[in-house]
This record gives sequence, structure tokens and C-alpha cells, in this order.
Amino acid sequence: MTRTYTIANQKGGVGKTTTGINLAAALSTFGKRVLLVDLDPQGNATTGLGVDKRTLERTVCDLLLEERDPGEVLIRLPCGIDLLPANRDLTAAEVELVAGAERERRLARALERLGGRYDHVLIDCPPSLSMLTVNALVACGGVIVPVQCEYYALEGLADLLATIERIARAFNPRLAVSGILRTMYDPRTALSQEVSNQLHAHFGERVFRTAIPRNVRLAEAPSHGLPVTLYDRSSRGAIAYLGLAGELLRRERVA
Amino acid sequence: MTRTYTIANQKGGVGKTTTGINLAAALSTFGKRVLLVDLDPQGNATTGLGVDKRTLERTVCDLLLEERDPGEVLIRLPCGIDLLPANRDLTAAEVELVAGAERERRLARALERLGGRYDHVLIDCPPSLSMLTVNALVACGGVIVPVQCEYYALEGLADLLATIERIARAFNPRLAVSGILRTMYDPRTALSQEVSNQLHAHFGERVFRTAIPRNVRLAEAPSHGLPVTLYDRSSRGAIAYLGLAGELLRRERVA
Ligand SMILES: Nc1ncnc2c1ncn2[C@@H]1O[C@H](COP(=O)(O)OP(=O)(O)OP(=O)(O)O)[C@@H](O)[C@H]1O
Ligand SMILES: Nc1ncnc2c1ncn2[C@@H]1O[C@H](COP(=O)(O)OP(=O)(O)OP(=O)(O)O)[C@@H](O)[C@H]1O
Ligand SMILES: [Mg+2]
Ligand SMILES: [Mg+2]
Repeated sequence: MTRTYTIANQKGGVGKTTTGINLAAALSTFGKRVLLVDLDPQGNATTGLGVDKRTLERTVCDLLLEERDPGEVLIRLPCGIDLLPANRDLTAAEVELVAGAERERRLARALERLGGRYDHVLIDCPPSLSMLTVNALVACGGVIVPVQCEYYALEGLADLLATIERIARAFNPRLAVSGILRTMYDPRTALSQEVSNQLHAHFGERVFRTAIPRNVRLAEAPSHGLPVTLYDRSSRGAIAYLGLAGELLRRERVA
Repeated sequence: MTRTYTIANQKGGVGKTTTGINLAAALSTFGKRVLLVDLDPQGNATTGLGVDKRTLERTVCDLLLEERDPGEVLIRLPCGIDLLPANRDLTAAEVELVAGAERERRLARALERLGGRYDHVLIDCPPSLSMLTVNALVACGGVIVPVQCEYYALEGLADLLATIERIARAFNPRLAVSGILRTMYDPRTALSQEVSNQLHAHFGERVFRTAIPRNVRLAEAPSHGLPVTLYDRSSRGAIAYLGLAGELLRRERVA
């Protein structure tokens, strides 16, 4: 049984890509077979894992526009996870998806061809509620929402939840919010604590107990092309993402 | 002579809105008449200045879809700047602009109706290179590019510069990069210094001397609906944005 999660939030810079890369790597240290899908034309997950975007012959864009086998596109990475890479071409897919047939289900159909090859699939989204994010929401079973504990973060959540409800009703009845993840959390500031309290008030148990602290090792790791679990396993960032992986697996067992 | 600047970077969370609000407020403390245009469907510049998005009868979306007078949409704020507000409706404009007539020039035409009423117009953009950002690039004379001094920040710059070149050739010959602004700059980390050195190597004089430090007062100010120059005028964030306003005015004098 493959569990597929979309990592989404249209607010920019909240830690979507950092969560995708490091949660994927943390799950693989627990022995899970993991695929990370980069669905952002910025291709940050791709370069953050050391892949040169300019040398790619095939990307996830090919899967959205043609009936190609994902096996031809995916890359096995030395860190133990597989990646469906992205580059600027994905912008072309966004334009094409505005009007194409079955435009919401392209990614879902492509991932179905992988069968049960993976235990976990994580999909990193761009900072918008565009057709790319819609494709991710149709293809997955749950949404992990990184939220930076600052003022603007709460603002966009209502729009995101409304979009998730809409997609669940129209295309994907199993879709639900798997968890709200506090990122760049600094318990010393009143702002972080205030936002955290509001998240608990609105979302209760759906807020992950694990909060990701602000930790410079998380920002340094992508310049070495490594997840933080390999770049600096003893760092607070690595420990937090390993904790998140453990919490996610526990939640899956009781679900 | 009105000077119009677009604040753009498709990388999310780099400080576009924070720069728009606080540079606008800082310019107004120098006695300039300033208009801030919120061109992001998230409407962060609108709520960050204390405006309730749900009560708005007219927004910038109306200016993009009809030939309306911007005077009917703008809001005079107690902090001394004027605002063209935005809310979720702007997403509808994005869809309409994909195919409409004169779709790149809608904002330019609307702002022309303001004549010389302002000394400075600043346009806050969403984290994407969509038709909204294209409209801003066609309507302005210069682009201010906030860059967070971290790894992913450099990656997107090449795409942004290519888009600016393309718009300058096709629609707006006066368009140029006015300056690269280092944001959330922490000179104690090797990562910040490394990225800063690369920016100077690539952009030389176009990098603003003023760097905006990471300062929690900048993140707190929007929850009070105030620019940082009014929320905490003695903070490092307020001093930095006042310094940036001074530097921009000096550059305008010699240009
Ligand atoms: N917990 C953390 N501590 C310190 N830095 C972090 C943390 N999480 C993310 N970062 C850094 O903050 C920046 C933003 O994170 P990231 O790029 O992962 O966000 P995103 O939501 O994917 O952005 P976008 O909206 O552009 O896709 C990056 O430079 C990243 O390295
Ligand atoms: N210099 C700074 N010091 C501390 N916090 C900052 C600074 N600049 C911005 N912030 C905070 O970082 C977050 C991201 O900034 P902001 O929302 O302005 O970026 P943005 O580029 O407009 O994001 P988006 O891509 O979503 O539009 C906000 O919570 C903001 O309050
Ligand atoms: Mg990202
Ligand atoms: Mg913004």
C-alpha cells in the first residue's frame, strides 16, 4: 500500500521543499522506499538533492504532457530516495493544463503506473494554487501543510483548505489534511508562540506534535546537494525531521 | 515625474511584501507621495497594512478587468501612503489575462490615469512569473529584486532576469533592474556571506549597499497592521528600510 502525500501551501518560503527533501530522506532511514516528486518549475527539490537541472533529458513535465512510463524519468539518488525531477519546462505544462483533457488527473495517472513500487510518495508543490498543485491534490491521499509561525502564514490557510475541500468533492474523495507542520519555529519569540496557539485552536490534533526549529544546517544542506540527515545527522534540523517521520508512521498505523 | 518600481522574485518568502510595505512607508517619511499596489491574490500587503480584505468593494482586480478610475479603488492609509488593495478575486483576473486583449498592458493603462499624483509607485508581486507579474513589469520603469541570502535564492535569479529581458524587448524598453536587495541578511553565517559575495560578483554596483538584517520586529509589524517605521522606529528593520529609501533616492538623483 503506497501512501502519497502532497506538501502544499501557496504562501511562499514556508519550508515546502525543505520538508519534501528531508522528510523523504528521514522516511528512507526507517527503511521505507520513497519517491519525491518535484512539481515546482523552480526545481528546488531537484537541485537541493544535487541534480543538475540543465542536463536532464526527461522531467516530470513529460509525464504530465504524454503517456510516458515514470520509470524512464525517475532518478535513483545516492542518499537512498528516488526523485522525479523538474526544471523550467514545467511552466509549459502549466499553460497546457489550463485547457487540456483530463487536465486534473495527469499526475495521478502517471503515478498509478508505478504500482506498489514505493511505500511513500511525497509531492513538492510551487507557491500557488495552480493546475500543478491541483494535480498533486488529485494524485494524493493526504496533504502535509508546512506553516511558518508568522503573521502571513495564517492568512492563506483558509484559501488552501477551501481548495482542498473543492478537490475532494470534485475529484478525490479520499483527500484530507494529514497534518499542519510548524516550520522555522522559534519558541523564544512571542510571535511564534501566538501563531502556534492559534493553529492548535483551529486544527487541534491535526497539528503535528513535531515542530521544525529554525536551524541553519537546514539552509546549508541544499548547497551540498544533500538532505540534512546526511549533511549533519546530529543537527536539530535532522533530529526534527527524523521525529516527524516517526510521528507520521505512527499516525499511519492507527489510521 | 513618477518613478514606478516592481518588487519581484518568483522565489517564495524572500521579503517582497515586507519590502513593499516598509520601503513605501520609509519613502513617505522623506516627504514623498507614495502608492503601494498589491498585485498578489494572497493580499498580504493589504492585510499587513491593517485593511480587512473581506470588506473591500473594489480592488486592483477591477482595474485589470475594466476601464475603471484607480481613484475609485485606492485607500488612503493613516500611515501616510495610499494603497491599491487586493484579495482572492485577483485569481480570476489571472485566468482572464491568459487570453484577453492587451493583456500585458492592463495595469500600465490603469496607472497612467493617475498622472503625476505620486512621486513613487511600488508594485508587490506574487511568487510566480505569471501574467500578474508581467503586468507589473510592463507598467514600471525599474525592478527591485529582494534576494534572501540562502542557496535557493540564486537559482531563480537567472529565470527572473531572462523574463525581464524578454518584457523589456517586447513591451517596455525603459525596463531595467534597479537593484538587488539582500534580505534576512545575517552576516554571522557563512551561507549569507557566500551568497552575498556571489551577488556582488554577478551584479556589482546593482546590489544595494543597504542589506536588510533578519529582525523579528519586521515579522511582528504586520500583525499590528503597521509598517515597521511606525511600529518600532528604532528597530534595526526600520533603520535598514529608511537607509534603503535614502539610497534609492540618491540613485534616482544621479540616474
Ligand atoms: N527550519 C528551517 N530553518 C532554517 N532555514 C530553513 C528552514 N526551513 C527552510 N529553511 C530555508 O528557508 C528558505 C525557504 O524554504 P523552502 O525553500 O524550503 O520553502 P518553500 O516553501 O519550498 O519555498 P517556495 O514557496 O519558493 O517553494 C530556504 O532558503 C530554506 O533553506
Ligand atoms: N528582514 C526580515 N527579518 C525577519 N523577518 C522577515 C524579514 N523580512 C520578511 N520577514 C518575514 O518573513 C516572512 C516572508 O516575508 P514576505 O511575506 O514579505 O515574503 P514574500 O516574498 O512577500 O512572500 P511571498 O512569496 O509569499 O509573497 C514573513 O513572515 C515576514 O514577516
Ligand atoms: Mg519550494
Ligand atoms: Mg508577498
